[in-house]
Amino acid sequence: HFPRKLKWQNTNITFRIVNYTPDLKKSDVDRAIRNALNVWADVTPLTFKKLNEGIADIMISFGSKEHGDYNPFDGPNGLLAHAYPPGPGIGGDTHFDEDEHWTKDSSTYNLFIVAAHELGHALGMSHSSDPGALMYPVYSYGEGFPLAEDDIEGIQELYGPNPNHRKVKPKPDAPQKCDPMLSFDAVTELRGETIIFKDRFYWRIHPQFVEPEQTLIKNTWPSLPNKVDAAYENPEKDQVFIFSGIRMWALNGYTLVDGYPKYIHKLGLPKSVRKIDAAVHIRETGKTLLFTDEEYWSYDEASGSMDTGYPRSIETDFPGMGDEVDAAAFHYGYLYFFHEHVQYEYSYNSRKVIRVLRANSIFNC
Amino acid sequence: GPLPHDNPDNVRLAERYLHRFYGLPAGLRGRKASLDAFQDKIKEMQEFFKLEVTGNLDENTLDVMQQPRCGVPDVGEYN
Repeated sequence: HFPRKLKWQNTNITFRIVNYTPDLKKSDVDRAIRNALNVWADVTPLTFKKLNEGIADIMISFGSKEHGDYNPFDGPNGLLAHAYPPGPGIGGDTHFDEDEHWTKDSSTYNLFIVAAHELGHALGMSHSSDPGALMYPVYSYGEGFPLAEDDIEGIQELYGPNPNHRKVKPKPDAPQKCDPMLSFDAVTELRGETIIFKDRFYWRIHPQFVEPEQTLIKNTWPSLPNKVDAAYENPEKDQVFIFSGIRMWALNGYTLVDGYPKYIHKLGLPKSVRKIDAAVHIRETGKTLLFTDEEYWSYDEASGSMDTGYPRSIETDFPGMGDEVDAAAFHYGYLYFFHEHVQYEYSYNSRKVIRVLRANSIFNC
Repeated sequence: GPLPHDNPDNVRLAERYLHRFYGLPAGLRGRKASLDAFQDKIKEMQEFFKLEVTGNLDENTLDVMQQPRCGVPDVGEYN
């Protein structure tokens, strides 16, 4: 919240769209603003009435550089918009930088997402440090209902919940790297970095960074799904393969490779396999192991086909580490299997578990 | 290669960013007190974004400063 917990004293708030961006149709701007207000109305007792003239509580406008409030914009990119906390006069007013290109999709800046964030300020919300929250100060594109738990807790602290209890599904808070019960969705290398997927986020561990960096998947790759099941790097091809459900994508560096997504069945898996739990490439053998439920498959990268004799039982071939795997990685002759909050260090040569660690020991927790 | 903080463009970017979002006083460059204020504000910013808190203008910190964002300050009284 802003200092002194500034809020509107009544629940019937008026707004007016003073001018429109030429980037979108007028009706698209109206819809983006109305939908952005509805995001907050869904979880509070607030209602919003549109005025077509006169002074409204929230005056919405598009302007560039110095636009009348001595708080100038800066041209394309950088600052996108700003809004004032509740109060008389300029309080609640919401300004968008006309030098940005506003869209209704994931290209450049999505007006609905920016408006929902700014209108959060206009209602009394300050910035959140949770990178998954709508009130995080850095722009990121996302789909679905944009509020996270943190946003809802914040706004309801000011106005209380919606008495009509309309069902909304908030996005969960960003996972905490040192949560002792933390599990992973997928782990892969990417040109010397380690990428760890968890829920809508990924962590990037770079040998020269002391702290891992947490980012929304959609922020880097808007066309990837919000949930990754498995991932592995093939360093010979300089590609990282990402699996979600029955689809797979390829990255070259951080760039998505054209021609994807493809169906995982193109690898030679039977149609009965609907999801890959974990994947790991073993450089020495040129094989990629694909784990599904209690079994695993071996894919030969050179021939582009599945090895015969598979699937085999995980429990039989990797004794000591249970029968299911969430994520897997390979370093210097050791396989690292992640399952729930546990990490198994498995010697590929001596065929046994050497150490059992917390999954998040990878973060030095 | 040169460290990011050696690049005058990066320093200017950081000053503008810290001035706008963290209330860094303008026009104090070159004195020890101003360097302290600069580093304190970088630390504040790094803490907010859960970066490694060093007070130095490292690559990660610059990366966040360059991302498109909302113009409302992250800390302090809103003017």
